[in-house]
Amino acid sequence: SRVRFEETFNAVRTNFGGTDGMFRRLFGGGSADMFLVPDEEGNVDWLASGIEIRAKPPGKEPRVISQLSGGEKSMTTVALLLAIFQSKPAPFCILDEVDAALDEANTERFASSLHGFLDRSHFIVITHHKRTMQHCHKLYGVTMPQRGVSRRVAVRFEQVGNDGRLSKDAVE
Amino acid sequence: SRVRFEETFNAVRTNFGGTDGMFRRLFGGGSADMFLVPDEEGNVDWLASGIEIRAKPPGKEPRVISQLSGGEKSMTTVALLLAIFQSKPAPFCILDEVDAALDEANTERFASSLHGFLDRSHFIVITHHKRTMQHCHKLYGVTMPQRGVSRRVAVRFEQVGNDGRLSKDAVE
Amino acid sequence: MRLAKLTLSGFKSFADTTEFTFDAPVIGIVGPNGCGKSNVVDAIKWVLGERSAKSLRGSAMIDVIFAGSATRKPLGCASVTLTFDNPVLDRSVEVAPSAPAMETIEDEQESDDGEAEGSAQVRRGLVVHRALPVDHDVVEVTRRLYSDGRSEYLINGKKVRLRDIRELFMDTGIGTDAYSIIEQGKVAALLEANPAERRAILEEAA
Amino acid sequence: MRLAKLTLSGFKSFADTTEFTFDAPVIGIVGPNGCGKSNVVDAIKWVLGERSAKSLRGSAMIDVIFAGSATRKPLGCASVTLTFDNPVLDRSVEVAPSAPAMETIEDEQESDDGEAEGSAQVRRGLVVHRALPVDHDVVEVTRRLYSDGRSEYLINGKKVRLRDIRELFMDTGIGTDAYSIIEQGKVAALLEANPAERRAILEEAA
Ligand SMILES: Nc1ncnc2c1ncn2[C@@H]1O[C@H](COP(=O)(O)OP(=O)(O)OP(=O)(O)O)[C@@H](O)[C@H]1O
Ligand SMILES: Nc1ncnc2c1ncn2[C@@H]1O[C@H](COP(=O)(O)OP(=O)(O)OP(=O)(O)O)[C@@H](O)[C@H]1O
Ligand SMILES: [Mg+2]
Ligand SMILES: [Mg+2]
Repeated sequence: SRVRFEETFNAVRTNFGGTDGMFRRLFGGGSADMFLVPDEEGNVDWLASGIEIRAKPPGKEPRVISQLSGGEKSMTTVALLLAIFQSKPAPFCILDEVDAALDEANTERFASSLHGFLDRSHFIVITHHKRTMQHCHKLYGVTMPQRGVSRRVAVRFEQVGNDGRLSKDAVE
Repeated sequence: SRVRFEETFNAVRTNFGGTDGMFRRLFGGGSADMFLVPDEEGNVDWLASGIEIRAKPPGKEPRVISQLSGGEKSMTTVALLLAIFQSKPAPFCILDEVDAALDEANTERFASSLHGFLDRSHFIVITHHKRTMQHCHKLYGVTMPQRGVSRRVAVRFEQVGNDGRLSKDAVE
Repeated sequence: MRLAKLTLSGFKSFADTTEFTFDAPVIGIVGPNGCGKSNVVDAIKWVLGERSAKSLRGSAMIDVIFAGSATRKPLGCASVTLTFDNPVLDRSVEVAPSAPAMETIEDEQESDDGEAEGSAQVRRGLVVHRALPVDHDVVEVTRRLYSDGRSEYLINGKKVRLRDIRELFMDTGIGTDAYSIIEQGKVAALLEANPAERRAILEEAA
Repeated sequence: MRLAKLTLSGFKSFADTTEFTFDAPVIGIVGPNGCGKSNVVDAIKWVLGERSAKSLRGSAMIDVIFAGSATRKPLGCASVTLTFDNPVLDRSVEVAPSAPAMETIEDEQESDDGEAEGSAQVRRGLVVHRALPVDHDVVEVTRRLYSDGRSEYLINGKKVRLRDIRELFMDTGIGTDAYSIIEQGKVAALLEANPAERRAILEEAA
């Protein structure tokens, strides 16, 4: 229904681009916004128009979001996702290596931002970054002691070696 | 010309999937192959047929390459690229975060594989992985002391902090 | 409602029965390349009703069944179960609208011993609200595929259709193309999507 | 032939003139997210003749000119120069095929003082082979774009057309869509491409 969509859109817009929104929290400043794309005559239709996104990291003036860097795009997407979560939290959220393009500082910001949502949802995060692992309450290792056959083990942070391999005692 | 393509195809095929080819070197085993895609009647045309790729990491039986994992796909692509390089080295090669999906062990294998090609080419590698940085002969840092304006500095490995930031003395 | 557990058996590289209990706020899944981490995500998408083999990184749905390895033979069936805690959210007494003699209730005060004098059968229903429209504290959703092509879908052990599973999760924010699952390599997809696709994602949350 | 240096000025986030000297076998470029590392790759693709703004992550080609920041005004021009070492590969004496009286040479032995007695003009050419078809030890390729839309292309300071730059690099394996540049996020693209696209990449190497 149109009213529900309008309410959700406005809520997410504030959660995303507001002064205390997710974008400014993840980037430590800057500005972001989302708006409905008008048709040729300049009319906006709540029931059909598409959604455009603007994102300006602090101190920068990108004209379009395609100019953002790989890491900036990942952080902007996470900000948008968490903004949607704020207005309608899904019971759980699965993130598969969303931190792949992030440097250490942004990985830290991303992983700690999840803690603000744990009253309503829980997260399952697949990662190779040690920083993200440190923000997990529990770690599962998936290895292949027999080539081609996956086995699940419970691991502690200290058992994840620097080379990404799981230590022997975790695998038993 | 047909003859040249046929020669290149066969050379790359051996460099990629041969017993001592790049795929087996990067994966420590397994097998890979490439072949021309036949048309409906089963005919192959050296001047027009497309190329299909098969890749089987050690101990696994994927039917199609889309089943490979993110890291396995990256390593297979690097193997194919270096196989092409062996038959026709370009004077230089630029790799922008090709190690993003790799765990530490594969990052190490990828970075050290570049050393076999330095007699004919040189590499420019953009990365966030410390392991890859350790295989570089020289490091340039790109930072933004003034927001929005890029500045290049020469850095040593020790000046790249754990959090990915470049240390103060490098930035001057 | 909370996703409590995932059980895989014969699904992709999980030849043996494997359980993941999600009993912590942030759970990390780690391990070397190619070991099966993203297969866990595919398993969850599959049991939630995913219909496209391509979006499960295969060429045909049969590709989700363990295809064998150097040391193991291929299996004949892939089975995935999601276990949800589905506690009562609130209880309320609702009088079922199907009680024909509704108006008689006003006149006939219940006498002290609780017996209504009226003739109409009063249908008071205790309606419990739960996140999933199944009246159990625990809801198990199972999907199976056999190598002969047969599929099975079960809710708490009862056979249902794929459509029933998809309907079960309607409006919960969970689903195969909702915003609650970000697949590997697709993190920028939400941003790079075209305006109409972005709208569809937001509609899911409305 | 070796790529020796890259000079950027006013290109994307590189407002100030910046040089990268490539004088080591493996050079790493590092730094925090959003600082300009991939813009370096875009600069190289651009000067090699890239024609699509979208493949440079912009919506129009004008987007490559420094658009200003919180502390700097937008600039009026983007300029990128690639400097190549282009040493002589080998020299050979080739008699230019256009010498009409070719056969007279056999008869007329040069007398000791080196003077040919014959009448025909002998066109002996010293043809030097270099990787880039420009007879200089150093080749500088420059591309410029002004905010009024004017473009300039230069080879060793001489104005040329974009087509000349693209032809310069033909058959060297360098180029905007060759296998020698793997952009960020596109590492699996070679594998996920369709068979015809894979063929095109291999043809580049043939
Ligand atoms: N039906 C199947 N039977 C057996 N193995 C399979 C099947 N389908 C996929 N696989 C294997 O699963 C592996 C991929 O696993 P997955 O994508 O989960 O890895 P991952 O742990 O996510 O790795 P990465 O860190 O590289 O992303 C592949 O090697 C593939 O061959
Ligand atoms: N014409 C321009 N003028 C000024 N800044 C620009 C221009 N075009 C792009 N940028 C800026 O350049 C930045 C992107 O830089 P780039 O993609 O090179 O980052 P990166 O170092 O590769 O980061 P990552 O590690 O995240 O991939 C963006 O913040 C963008 O706003
Ligand atoms: Mg994966
Ligand atoms: Mg980048």
